[in-house]
Amino acid sequence: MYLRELEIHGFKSFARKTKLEFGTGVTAVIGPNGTGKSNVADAIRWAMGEQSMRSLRGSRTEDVIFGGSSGRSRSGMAQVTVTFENSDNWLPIDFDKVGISRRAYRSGENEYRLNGSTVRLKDIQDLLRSGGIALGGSMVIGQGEVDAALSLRPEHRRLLLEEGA
Amino acid sequence: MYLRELEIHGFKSFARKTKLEFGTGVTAVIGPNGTGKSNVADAIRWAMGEQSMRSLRGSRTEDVIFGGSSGRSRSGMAQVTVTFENSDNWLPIDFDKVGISRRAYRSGENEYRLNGSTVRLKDIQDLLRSGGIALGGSMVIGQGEVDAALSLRPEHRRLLLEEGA
Amino acid sequence: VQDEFMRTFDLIRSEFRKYFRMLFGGGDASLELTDPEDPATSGLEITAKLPGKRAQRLEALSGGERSLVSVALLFAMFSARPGPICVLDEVDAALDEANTERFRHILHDFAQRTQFIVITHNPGTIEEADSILGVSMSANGVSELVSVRMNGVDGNGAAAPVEIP
Amino acid sequence: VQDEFMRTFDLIRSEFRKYFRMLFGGGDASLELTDPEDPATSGLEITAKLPGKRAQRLEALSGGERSLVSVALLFAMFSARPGPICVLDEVDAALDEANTERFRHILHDFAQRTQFIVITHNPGTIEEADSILGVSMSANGVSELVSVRMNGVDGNGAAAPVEIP
Ligand SMILES: Nc1ncnc2c1ncn2[C@@H]1O[C@H](COP(=O)(O)OP(=O)(O)OP(=O)(O)O)[C@@H](O)[C@H]1O
Ligand SMILES: Nc1ncnc2c1ncn2[C@@H]1O[C@H](COP(=O)(O)OP(=O)(O)OP(=O)(O)O)[C@@H](O)[C@H]1O
Ligand SMILES: [Mg+2]
Ligand SMILES: [Mg+2]
Repeated sequence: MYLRELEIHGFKSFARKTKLEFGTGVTAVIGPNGTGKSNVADAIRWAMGEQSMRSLRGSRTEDVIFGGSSGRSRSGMAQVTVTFENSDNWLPIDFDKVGISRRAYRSGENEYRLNGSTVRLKDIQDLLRSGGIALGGSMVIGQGEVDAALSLRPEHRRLLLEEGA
Repeated sequence: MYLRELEIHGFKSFARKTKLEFGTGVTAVIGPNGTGKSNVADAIRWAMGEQSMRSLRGSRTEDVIFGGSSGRSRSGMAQVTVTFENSDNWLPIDFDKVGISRRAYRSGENEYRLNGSTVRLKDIQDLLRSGGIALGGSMVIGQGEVDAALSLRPEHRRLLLEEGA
Repeated sequence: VQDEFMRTFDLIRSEFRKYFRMLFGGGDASLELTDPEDPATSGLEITAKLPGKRAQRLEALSGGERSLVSVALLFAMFSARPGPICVLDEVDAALDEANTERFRHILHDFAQRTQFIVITHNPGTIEEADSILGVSMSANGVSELVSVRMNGVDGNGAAAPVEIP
Repeated sequence: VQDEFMRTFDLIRSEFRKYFRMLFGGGDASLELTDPEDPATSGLEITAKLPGKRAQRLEALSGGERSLVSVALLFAMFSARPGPICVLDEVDAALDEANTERFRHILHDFAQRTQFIVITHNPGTIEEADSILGVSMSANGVSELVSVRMNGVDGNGAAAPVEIP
């Protein structure tokens, strides 16, 4: 099971629809400062149901919608679709390709889709958790967070291990 | 006025007496991870009267004394001497060379010297402050601290500017 | 549930020691319950003894050393509880060349069973990639993908990415 | 004292804008009192508009962008209140090549009147140095100084330090 494709449209600095393809093994994401690399990591987390705006460097839903630039007006909505290759059935759902999609509007409203069908956030979270994919665990290490586990209090560090469990 | 020489003995990883010489302009300190580069920055701050052990990555005086290694037993004391070239009288004291020295013992006792004479911590702090050298200000930016000013609350950020003032 | 946690914990603990020794080329590290009498709520303590050095509190470790200890813990958690995907955003920023090499080796091994998406500026890590995505930003503040060709191998054995706009 | 602060503040504010524009090659930034009616206790707000982008909250800026904004503020404070010495520990860790170049330029100008001791792994910054100190660690955990010869200039115009044990 792996993340095969990521489509970002209107999310943060990705005003134009952008499709990123990933293979198995190691994919490096490179480029100059401020181009949008960490925004790609944010997009993955956000599509997978991340609820903490703070962990996405924002404070409310609107902050992840493209806010305009000197050359382009702001977007009305943000949409990210993550497509997993699931032939090994790592996600216990009878699809070889699993597409999780999230859309947000400036009203603050969020919508979630699973292979095109509208679902609740809870359905996305349950599905991912059943595949041992926990956003709170060690799946995503954000920029500047590499030694966060060392700075945690012992009790909080224990929670980190339980999250992965 | 500039920092001409730094002598470190028994402070953190500098178990053996080590003399570092600096010129005007830019001096780069380089080397592999964990060799002692940040310890050099700590030594400068410590000699100049730094009282926050936390900012020196320790919790008490003993933490800055060489604690021993697999090949060498621990030291009984730490001493750092900073020598400033002061011909321009930036420090309002009638010496061309100003040597500030600090020594600490495992008992927790600290001693300060100015050009060889024993003085109080306050004397060192007063002298440096009169030269506009404030440890709390922008004189030393520690590792991982570069964007600290941005994370401060607006009120604390204001204090940062006042410190430098 | 208690036994489940203890089994996972024991596995993570031994894996942590293994990856620590691989990343530091020796030494010893441990992950312990702060309160073994009360595993249900006990916190987790980390101690690290780097090769040639004595056991040290985590705060006193260097930037690069802290990154490596964290990475060892991360890989230990992944080893005990394999996840299909891992996103790392500049976890290698503080690593020198030698440590980057060791980090690469472990990444290489893990990448057989886990997909890694690694945001990085580190040339050594980029060399480890099976594929590379380049992210650029247009003059009007919009992120876009650019293809990246590896510039062959230079004198240091380092592949240099060349952006193809 | 109030006037003193306001004079210093006005100078830092204009210098901040100037260094921001130098480090970002354009754009605009401001440093404002959160409460202009009450300068005595008001906090300080920073806003940043990078070239081509819209004004953005600091938290949403990238790692490299945050480093540059911080460096602009640091240099502004140093410009308004010159200090003889400045110690920087890996402030350039998050900078890409282009931003390292701009950082070097400003460092170069400032180094005429201020002594900089810069701990760094960044080759561009090392090139800017007037002298280089190498720090190594012996097998028995003791720091020591090593002399460093510059390896001449390689194909990228980068001088490569060679350790002489
Ligand atoms: N809602 C938004 N609308 C438009 N631009 C945004 C939005 N949110 C963030 N940005 C922009 O995205 C940029 C940051 O992108 P990102 O953090 O991905 O950079 P990066 O490639 O990781 O850089 P670095 O190498 O410095 O870490 C910032 O310039 C920020 O202004
Ligand atoms: N009191 C002490 N006695 C012995 N060793 C110490 C003491 N305090 C710190 N150290 C050691 O100093 C080392 C850290 O040194 P330092 O932080 O200067 O590294 P660095 O050269 O800045 O590395 P990096 O490039 O990773 O930031 C650690 O290995 C730590 O164990
Ligand atoms: Mg980033
Ligand atoms: Mg360091």
